[in-house]
Formats: sequence, structure tokens, C-alpha cells
Amino acid sequence: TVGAVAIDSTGSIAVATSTGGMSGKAVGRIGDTPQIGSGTYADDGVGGVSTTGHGESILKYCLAHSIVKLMEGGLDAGTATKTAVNGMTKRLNNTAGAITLSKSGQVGVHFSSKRMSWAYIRDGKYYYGIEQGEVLSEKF
Amino acid sequence: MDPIVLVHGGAGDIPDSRVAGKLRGSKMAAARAHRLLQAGGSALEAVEAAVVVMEEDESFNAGYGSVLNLRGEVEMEASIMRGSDLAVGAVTLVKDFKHPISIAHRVLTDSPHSLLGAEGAKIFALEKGFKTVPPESLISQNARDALNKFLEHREFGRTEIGAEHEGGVG
Repeated sequence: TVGAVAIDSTGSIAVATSTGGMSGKAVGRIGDTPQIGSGTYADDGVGGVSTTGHGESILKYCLAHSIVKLMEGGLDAGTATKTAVNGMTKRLNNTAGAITLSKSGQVGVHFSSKRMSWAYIRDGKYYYGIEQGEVLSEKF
Repeated sequence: MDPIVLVHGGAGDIPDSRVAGKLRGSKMAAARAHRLLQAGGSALEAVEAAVVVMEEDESFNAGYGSVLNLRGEVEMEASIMRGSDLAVGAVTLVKDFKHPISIAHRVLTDSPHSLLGAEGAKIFALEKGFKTVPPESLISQNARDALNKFLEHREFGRTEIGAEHEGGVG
């Protein structure tokens, strides 16, 4: 699965997510990615989220919408992302990851899986990583 | 407002052999979308551009290189959402187009519906001028090998594939 969240110069937020699904899936299986609120959610008044991971768990938990609602309730992007991803994993015993931007441009990245690749550019520098707790940076 | 785009390339038990490709591809996707935003592009255009980069890259489970279903076929899904008016577009069970995210974008802009699947998604895409590709052109050797390994071991939920075919979700 791949995804992106963006805020443009007008303050508008958009999110996109695309996937091949899970290996060994049945013909006709549909996961979280095309189901709005599970794999993707955006609201200019709050922020945007794209998710990845165990699709059946993500859609049961409405993970993307859960993160947006936690931000709407006052949590920052990082805390909301970590709270919802870990909450899903604790409740359903499967892993996931999510990337989040708040309407003010706060970044949230969290995953309960072994690895998740992510990247963004700010102030002329790449910030990126793939391991738990890893934040690498280099000149853009 | 300072424009920004954040991307991910999938979560799971990503094997060591796939790490470099995912980091490179994620940075490329971020760079493409960042430049578009800096040039005045919209957030919607930027997220589509980022995802298109990763759909073209075998390092990711989307577009070319997608994992296979039990019949050995690619069946892809994508969604896109605009936060200003909560407009959405999504497609599922797409088999023979290179960029499902671009079709989802057209569902958002050009359709009264939110989610189109299977034959309906194909009819819509053709009406909008998208060209089909041979389904086998979207299948990588890694994906074939991963399905064969799945058929041997029956480990559900794995969506990340690597040269050694270790798995993961995502």
C-alpha cells in the first residue's frame, strides 16, 4: 500500500491511497483502501490521514477517521496517530501504520508493524525513515 | 500556509532486501509532489502525483508489482479525498490500468458516485479516456514468487514481498 497527504498554499488538504491488497487474497476481496474513513480521510477543518497495514482490521476500526476524530478532540497529529494505531493493534491483534497532517501542518507518523517507509520535505530538507523510531534527514 | 506533502510506502515485516527501494521511492514520490506544490499545484494534484510515482515502482505494493490474488491476478484499489468539501473518489477490483489513483481522482471530479468497482470502474475509466494495459504487464516476478510461497505456506495477511519472500502486512 502507498499513500500521501498534502496541504497546499491555500490550506486545502487532500489524501490519496493505493494498493494491491494482501497476498493470497480471494478473488473479489476488497480491503480498507477504497473505503473512505478506513484507508483515507481528509477534512480541511482538522487534517488528513492515509493508512496501511492489515486491511480487515483497519476497516473494522475505521482507522483514518478515528485519527481525524482524535485530532478534532484536541490531540496533536503525532499523539492521535499513535493512539489510534496502537488502539487498533491492541483491540484486533493486527498491525498497521498511518501518516497524518494536521490542518496547521503538524506531522504524525506511527506504525505498529516492524517497518513502514515514509518521507516528507520541509525547510529544504528531506525527513524520512523506515525503522521504528527512526528519523533520518538530508538536504533536498 | 507552507505547503507540505507526507508520503508512506506501506507497513509490514518489510525484508531487508526491500528497504533501500522503499526509501528511495518514498523520497522520489515526496520530491515530485513537493515540487508540484511549490509551483502552485493543489493538494489533490500533489497526492495523486506522489502515488503515481509509487504505483510505477516495483518496490511498492500498488500498481506495477501489486500482490496477486489466489487466481494469480492483480486486483488493485485506490481512493482520494478532498478536505475542503469532503469529496471522495475510489475504485476497487481494477485489473488492467496502470494508475488506479488517477481513475479514483476522476471518480471524485466527474462522477456522482464515490466508489466504483470491477467492470463498472473499467467502463468509467474507458469513458474518461484511460487506456488499458495487459494485466500481465502489471505482474512482477516478485509477486509471482510471493503467491507461490503463499500457496505453499498459506500465511494470510502478508502484503509486502521481497527477494527472499518474507512477508508482512501493509
